Amino acid sequence: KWGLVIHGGAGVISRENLSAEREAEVRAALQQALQAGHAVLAQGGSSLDAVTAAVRILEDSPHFNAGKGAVFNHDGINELDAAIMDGATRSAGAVAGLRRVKNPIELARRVMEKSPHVMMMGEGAEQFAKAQGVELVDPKYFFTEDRWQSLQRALEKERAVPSQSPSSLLPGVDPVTGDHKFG
Amino acid sequence: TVGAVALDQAGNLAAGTSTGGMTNKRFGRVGDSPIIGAGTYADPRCAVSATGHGEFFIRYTVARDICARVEYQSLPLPEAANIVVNDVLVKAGGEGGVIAMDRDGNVAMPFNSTGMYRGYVGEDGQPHVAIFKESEESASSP
Repeated sequence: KWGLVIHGGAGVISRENLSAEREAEVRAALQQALQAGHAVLAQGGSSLDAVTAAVRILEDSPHFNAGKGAVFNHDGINELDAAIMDGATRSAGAVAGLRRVKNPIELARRVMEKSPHVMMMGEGAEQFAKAQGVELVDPKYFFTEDRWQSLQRALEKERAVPSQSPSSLLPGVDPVTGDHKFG
Repeated sequence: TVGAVALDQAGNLAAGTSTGGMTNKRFGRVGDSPIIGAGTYADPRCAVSATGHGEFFIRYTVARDICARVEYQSLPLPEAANIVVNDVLVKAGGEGGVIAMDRDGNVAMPFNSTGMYRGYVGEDGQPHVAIFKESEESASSP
């Protein structure tokens, strides 16, 4: 009964804010991720390899809030987080605040397998990535127009209501294509 | 946020999650995805990857809570996942969903938002993909 399950985010996703074209592209990317993971498992590969293969596909798609499709923070920068965990050993690796790592899931796995630590963040994590030969990219790689416009709308909304408390700003995000996501 | 959980032919489970966080976040905010036990967790019985309003998933240790209910209360995985997502989180006001598998290959994909990009593939290699609630998926099928 081996297999693989994936997600590409949850939120206010309705037929009104998801065009037929975008829906088709999203479904195709999800299928591609499932097939990548299945190929690993069908050949007797490990669940860790299957998870990594599937998540990489989703990170490389501009349609999901991870990797290539990451949203922008307040300063107009893409900051990426990831984690991976091996159920058999409870080994785990996590990374946070990355700005140049193309596939954060790869680095999380290196943290788990090639370091004595569980979690690394920011510049230190990227130094570790470089030492491990994990692919780094120019931050411009993560730019997508949709995500940039989402940030501009969020900033505009924030400027319109400057007295909002930090907690009240949380539900005020205005993400891509009208759907409302957290992560 | 994206994620995957898998059960391999040797019976081992794994979980992984990756995210770009949330639009307009500040102050080095970190959500649940890299927090082991909140947005990502796996043990020999259960594996979970989450997506949603991370602050709630952290405070309610969502991924570990689901696996703990499987481990200590012997709840079926779908029931454990459903309780946490559609009862515990809903009462707290936390929006989102999870994907989960257990060591027998049982799958759960509950969410309390209007939609969740999700999919499953088993041994037969036939991918199943969905976005909206099951009722809407059925209604939209050709």
